[in-house]
Amino acid sequence: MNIFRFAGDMTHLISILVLLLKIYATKSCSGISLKTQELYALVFLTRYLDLFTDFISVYNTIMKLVFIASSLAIVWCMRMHRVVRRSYDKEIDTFRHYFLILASFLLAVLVHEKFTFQEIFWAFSIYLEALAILPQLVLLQRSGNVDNLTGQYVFFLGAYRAFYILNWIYRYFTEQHFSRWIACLSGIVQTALYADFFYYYFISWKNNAKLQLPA
Amino acid sequence: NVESEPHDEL
Repeated sequence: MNIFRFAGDMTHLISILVLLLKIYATKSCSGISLKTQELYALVFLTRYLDLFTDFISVYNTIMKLVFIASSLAIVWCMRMHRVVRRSYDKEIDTFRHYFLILASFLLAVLVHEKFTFQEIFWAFSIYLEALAILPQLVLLQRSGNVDNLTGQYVFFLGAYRAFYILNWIYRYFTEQHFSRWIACLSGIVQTALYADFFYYYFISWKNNAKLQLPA
Repeated sequence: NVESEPHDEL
């Protein structure tokens, strides 16, 4: 494992901690898209089917379990928690995420590394993760104002993707064998989706002002 | 040979 991959995993972990902190400290999930959170839960559940078949390292196994557990916990909180669920912006979180699931599944059936149950679900999870942030970005754009923790959550999530790209570039030059093109192409698409958000995030940071997205 | 390897990234 190289430093970029580790930094990517850590910023991913931080983004989840920031989100949990926001929900726990403010007892509110305003500004957070339940659609995106449900998609992430589905992404981790379908990607980590290999928990039962392949062992990579203790680190990998623990991280997989953390990602599955935290994404399920967040969905549970937003749907079931008596107080938290009241702050959910249901009216503006209307992105039809089922289409993303359908499109990702069709693409996975057509484009995969190997025609096996596990490989098709792995490809599905990669495609779905690339698109999963869309409901969240649309919700932020609709609500206009972005609170601090929500802004940081999306920022760390984007940083995680950027580090993964650096990781692939590094691996490309240090390892002879390179066969992760599905993950790389999807990862580039995924990171590109954050470009707009990053732009406004850095402007607000530079001006020391509250993050606002144009309507 | 394109033997699929286990996915070592998260």
